[in-house]
Amino acid sequence: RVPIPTLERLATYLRVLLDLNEGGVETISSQEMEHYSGISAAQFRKDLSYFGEFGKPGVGYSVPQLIECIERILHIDQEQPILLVGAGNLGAALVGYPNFRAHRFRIAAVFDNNFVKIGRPFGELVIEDIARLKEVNAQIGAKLAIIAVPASAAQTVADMLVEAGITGILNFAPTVLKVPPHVFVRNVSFLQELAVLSYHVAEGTEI
Amino acid sequence: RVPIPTLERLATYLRVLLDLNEGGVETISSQEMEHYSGISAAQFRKDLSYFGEFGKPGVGYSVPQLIECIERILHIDQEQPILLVGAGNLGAALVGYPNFRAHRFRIAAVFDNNFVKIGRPFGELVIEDIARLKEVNAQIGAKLAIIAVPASAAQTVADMLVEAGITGILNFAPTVLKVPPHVFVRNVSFLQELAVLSYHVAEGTEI
Ligand SMILES: NC(=O)c1ccc[n+]([C@@H]2O[C@H](COP(=O)([O-])OP(=O)(O)OC[C@H]3O[C@@H](n4cnc5c(N)ncnc54)[C@H](O)[C@@H]3O)[C@@H](O)[C@H]2O)c1
Ligand SMILES: NC(=O)c1ccc[n+]([C@@H]2O[C@H](COP(=O)([O-])OP(=O)(O)OC[C@H]3O[C@@H](n4cnc5c(N)ncnc54)[C@H](O)[C@@H]3O)[C@@H](O)[C@H]2O)c1
Repeated sequence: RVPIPTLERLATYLRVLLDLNEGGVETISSQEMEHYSGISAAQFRKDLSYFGEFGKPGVGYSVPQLIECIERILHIDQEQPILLVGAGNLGAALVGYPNFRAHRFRIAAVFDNNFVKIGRPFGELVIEDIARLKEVNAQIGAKLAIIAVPASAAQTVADMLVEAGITGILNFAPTVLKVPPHVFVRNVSFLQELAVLSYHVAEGTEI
Repeated sequence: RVPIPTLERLATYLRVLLDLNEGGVETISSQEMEHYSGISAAQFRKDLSYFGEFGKPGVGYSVPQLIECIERILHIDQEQPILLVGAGNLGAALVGYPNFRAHRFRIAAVFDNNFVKIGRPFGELVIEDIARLKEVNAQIGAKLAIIAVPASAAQTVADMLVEAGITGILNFAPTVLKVPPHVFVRNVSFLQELAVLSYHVAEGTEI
């Protein structure tokens, strides 16, 4: 089991590596990784030794090889369809996010319950009626979903997602979801991020 | 120094406690906290012992007392003004977030460089011209800011924020910011959250 802080760093390295790969860069040193990722060269070397040796002293690490390895560790070597529920402000920001494709995540469908919105274009998609969630996911086969609806609607939406076969939920609504034991929920709250930031600014400590 | 995972849990407890306080609830047991926060009762008791005793066996913990204590630890017992740069989709979702006030954070001003948007209402605010950032913050005196602009503009905006006296930046743009040593940056990437979620779903492990 890889500890969560390590997983988060691996995801950061992957974003940097995917950007470099697109720019045609073949190798990277741990100092360069520090410059691009903001994570220390020593931490980078330590994280990689966790998974076996990669670099050649003096030559650096192979970018394509690192990408392949991290994707395998994170189990994102296959393209994964994601369902998005909530075609509001947050949903629009998520659909417009530039690096989606690179991480092999693909927002495959977006759902809403507002009849004015249903049928309208949303990024490259068309907004579907939430009532058709199960039917649409029977075609797509997604396992992961994002909840971007108001807190009052989030539990109802979570129940529908579980019924449609979803086993991983990224929840942006400020509420705790009750789901069966086989379903994983990760809550995102930028207020927590602000609270952690404000603590470090007040204490003057390293993050 | 409080470790980051503990800080994040404290911020979660605080959100639960503030909601309960608004509902007039006076005391809470560790089991109730587990139900509302999704964090185990044992972890809650352990976190609190870190900061001194609170609960009375059989009676539970005082909600107002816990709030006061956690706010003091996180240094959010004073109201903090926050600057927001980027009046787009993400900015709109952040301004509309329901729990802001409760954590004593207040988005005091929002800035953009798009002349069509400047001067328009945005939540309870009016969109200001980014060129007036330093002048506006001389009045507000904010120390914290949120960056919600495209990655290509983020470094320029960060430089302007530092010049305007900001010492803590919550960065949503997918890029690493270079700032002076006295400035703290916390990067938020929902793709990292997705990667961690997808890892746990694939491994079938506890988050
Ligand atoms: N975690 C964070 O950091 C963070 C940041 C900003 C916003 N948020 C939260 O994200 C959520 C979305 O915010 P927003 O600004 O996009 O809100 P919004 O009102 O702009 O969008 C919400 C959308 O959900 C739809 N909806 C409501 N009930 C539904 C249902 N039962 N089924 C399907 N669709 C439904 C609405 O029609 C609307 O289109 C809110 O819960 C907000 O609090 C979280
Ligand atoms: N970290 C995450 O989880 C996450 C999620 C979604 C979006 N994002 C990122 O958040 C950012 C905003 O996304 P969005 O969907 O709101 O984009 P958007 O295009 O809707 O909004 C961006 C706003 O920034 C303004 N802007 C551009 N350059 C500026 C400058 N120099 N000074 C001031 N304002 C400027 C634009 O005029 C626009 O109003 C993007 O970088 C996006 O990649 C991050």
